[in-house]
Amino acid sequence: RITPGQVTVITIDDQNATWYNFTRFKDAEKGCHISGMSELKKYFQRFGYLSIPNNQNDNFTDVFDAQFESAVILYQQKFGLPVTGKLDSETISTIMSPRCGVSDTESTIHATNH
Amino acid sequence: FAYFYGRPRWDHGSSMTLTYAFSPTDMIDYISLSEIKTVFKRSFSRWASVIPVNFTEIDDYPSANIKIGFFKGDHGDGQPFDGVLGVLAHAFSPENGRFHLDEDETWAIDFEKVKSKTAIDLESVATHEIGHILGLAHSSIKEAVMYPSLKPRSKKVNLKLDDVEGVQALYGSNPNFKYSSLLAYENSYNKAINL
Repeated sequence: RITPGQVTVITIDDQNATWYNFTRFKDAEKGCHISGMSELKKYFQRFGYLSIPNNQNDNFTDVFDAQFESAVILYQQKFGLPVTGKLDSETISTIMSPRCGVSDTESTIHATNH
Repeated sequence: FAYFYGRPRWDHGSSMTLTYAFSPTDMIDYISLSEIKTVFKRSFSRWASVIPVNFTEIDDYPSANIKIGFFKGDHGDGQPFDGVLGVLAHAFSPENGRFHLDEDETWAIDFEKVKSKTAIDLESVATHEIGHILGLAHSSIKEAVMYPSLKPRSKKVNLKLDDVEGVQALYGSNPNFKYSSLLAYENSYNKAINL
C-alpha cells in the first residue's frame, strides 16, 4: 500500500535487453499452436533438448507436439523444476534467465549424475 | 554433477600447473585489468583449493593453456553471443582452454557501484566457466556453481559439495582440502537461510 508522502522510484535501465521474451507461451501445453513457438523450439535445440527436424525442410513448427513435450520434460528434470511437461510460469521464468552458453545435454550423453 | 562426453580432463602429470592469460586485445575497459585479474585469481584459487591443480597467470596469451577474453556477437568459434543477457559466457572442455565472456553484458565486481538491473557478477561467471575448462558439464543442483543459469545482480561463487565431488572425481583431492570445512560452511549457510 502506498501512503501519501511515499515516493515510488522506478529504475529504468539504459540498456535494451535483447533476450527472448517467451512469456506469451506461459501455460502452453501439448496440442497448443502459438505463433512464434518455433523460436522457443530453436532455444531448446540450441541447448541440446531438441534435435533438428528431419522431414519439415529443417524448420520447426509452431505446434506444441509430443517431441517438444519430451524436450520440456527433459529441461524441467535438468533444472530441478516440477516436471509438468507444460510451459508453466516457473519453467518460462527459468528459460528466460541469463545462462551459460554451453549445451546442457548434447555433450553430456554419458554424464555421471547423482 | 556431470561431465562432457568422454569425460575429458587435463593430463599434465602428477603435479599439474595450468597457465592462463588474458587477451591483449579483447577485454572490457570499464573495469580495470588489475581488478579483473584479482577476480579471476580468486575464482581459480577456489578450484585449486579442492584439487591438486595450480593455476598461474602468464603474459604470453598464445601459449597459455587457458585463454580468457571478452567477445561480441559472432566471434569465430561457431557459438555467437547474443547481446545483453541471454547467454553470458561459454568455455570449452579440456584440453581446449578457450574461455569467452559476452562483451555486451554489464559485468560487475561490486553491485554497490554498478546499479544496472542487468548487471552480471563477473566472479560467479568466471568460477562457473572454470568448471567447464576443468571438465565439468552442467549440474541439476540449483545451489551448485555448475548450475546453468545465473540471475542478474546475484552472486554464486562458493563451490558446493556437488561441484567438489565432480571435480575431485576427475583430478583427485587437494591434500590440504578437508570435507569437514566445506560441510561446516554449507551447514552454517543453510542455517543462515533457515533451511
